[in-house]
Amino acid sequence: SAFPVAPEAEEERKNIALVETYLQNFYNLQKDDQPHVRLKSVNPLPEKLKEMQEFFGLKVTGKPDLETLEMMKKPRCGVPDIGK
Amino acid sequence: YVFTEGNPKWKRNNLTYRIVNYTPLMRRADVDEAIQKALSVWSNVTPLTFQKIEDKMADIMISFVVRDHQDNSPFDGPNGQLAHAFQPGEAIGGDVHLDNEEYWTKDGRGYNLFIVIAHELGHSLGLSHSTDPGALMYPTYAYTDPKEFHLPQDDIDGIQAIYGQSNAPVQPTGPTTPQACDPSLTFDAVTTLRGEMMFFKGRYILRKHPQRIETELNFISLFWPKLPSGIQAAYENIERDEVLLFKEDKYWVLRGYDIAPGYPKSIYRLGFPKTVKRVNAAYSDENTGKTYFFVADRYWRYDENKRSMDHGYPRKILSDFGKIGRVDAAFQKDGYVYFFHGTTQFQFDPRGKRIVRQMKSNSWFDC
Repeated sequence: SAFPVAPEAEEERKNIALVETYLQNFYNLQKDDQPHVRLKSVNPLPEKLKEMQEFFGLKVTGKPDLETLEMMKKPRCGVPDIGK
Repeated sequence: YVFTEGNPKWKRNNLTYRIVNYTPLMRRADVDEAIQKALSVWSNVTPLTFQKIEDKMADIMISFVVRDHQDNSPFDGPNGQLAHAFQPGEAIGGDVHLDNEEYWTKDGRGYNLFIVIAHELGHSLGLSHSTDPGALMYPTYAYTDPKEFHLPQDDIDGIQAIYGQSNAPVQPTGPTTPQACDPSLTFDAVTTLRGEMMFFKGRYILRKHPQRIETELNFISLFWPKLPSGIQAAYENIERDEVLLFKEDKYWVLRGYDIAPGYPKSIYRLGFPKTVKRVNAAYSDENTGKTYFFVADRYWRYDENKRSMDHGYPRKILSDFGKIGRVDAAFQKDGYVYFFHGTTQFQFDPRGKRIVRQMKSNSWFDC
């Protein structure tokens, strides 16, 4: 865009994308095909994030804290951690 | 360990595998060897056998592919997802796919092919990801020197729960992952390192930062891929900002957090007689510049300034350190020396030459 994006905002945007992709790949987070439609139902991402944090023995915060993001950036197996 | 949902397993013990193609980054013979070694990781602890076939459809088809390769699970280029595999079953069942955009190697560089394939074969046989950070079936990559690899107990328990025990007369066992608050926890070596405390145990380091409650458990190889597991002694020379690590008749020097070039060197350079084959424990007294090496029931004293052993040593540990007869690990902190022997820890006052307290070996972890 014509307006430069603040580095922090860019970083945050990347982290959110990392979290969503990771949880979709390995924790069965359903892809949100209609982001523009605000559903009344609960956002499943914090719960999925807690599931991932519990699996890896991290502090279960439901928030993408530094330790959680570092774990998500580690090279790993492509098989999901839960479910089929 | 965790079974794959639905508990899929092979109905036969004699399985076949086929290497469909090869990564251009390794010699074919090295790829063959890595795969054979990976298969034997599982066949050594179960009645399973794996026969290599060259054509036809095998139970386990092993291939190197990139990005979208028509199985609804595209790879993502270098790093990230390294490989995946499918649970036991017909057709794609049991198959292993490796991301051909990864830097595959047979050592500690890039990603070690043996380690990754051994993990994926766990999926091919019906195991899912384990929450045990030391397990082979833990989801994230962790390098271990293939020559030192032993299938961890968690994975042995899992695969034997599916296929039964090995036919070998003696059942194989594997390493367990140290738990900081396990009352039977003992240490191979302990040292300070720039204010932190490092407890060495097998292939692991339990790392304790004074300001943090949690204890971090990491593989030694995560920090220092070139270091072996099973470090036997360690001490920090605070003045020189160095940590020395000992195993058998060799030692390494860490400068800051990096292994100094030119190491390992022989411990005999320090002045040990050839009769000494290994060092059990060491600590350095930052007030006197003297370093104490403990070997069996004796100890040597080394002058860090003269860089030579003091005369009149070895002496009996019992004669100078109270009732402490043998030492597994030792370190100095705030003027006291902490000696570890088995599950017991002694706090020793080197000035008064007396033991002031006896604790459990894991008293430093907030259990």
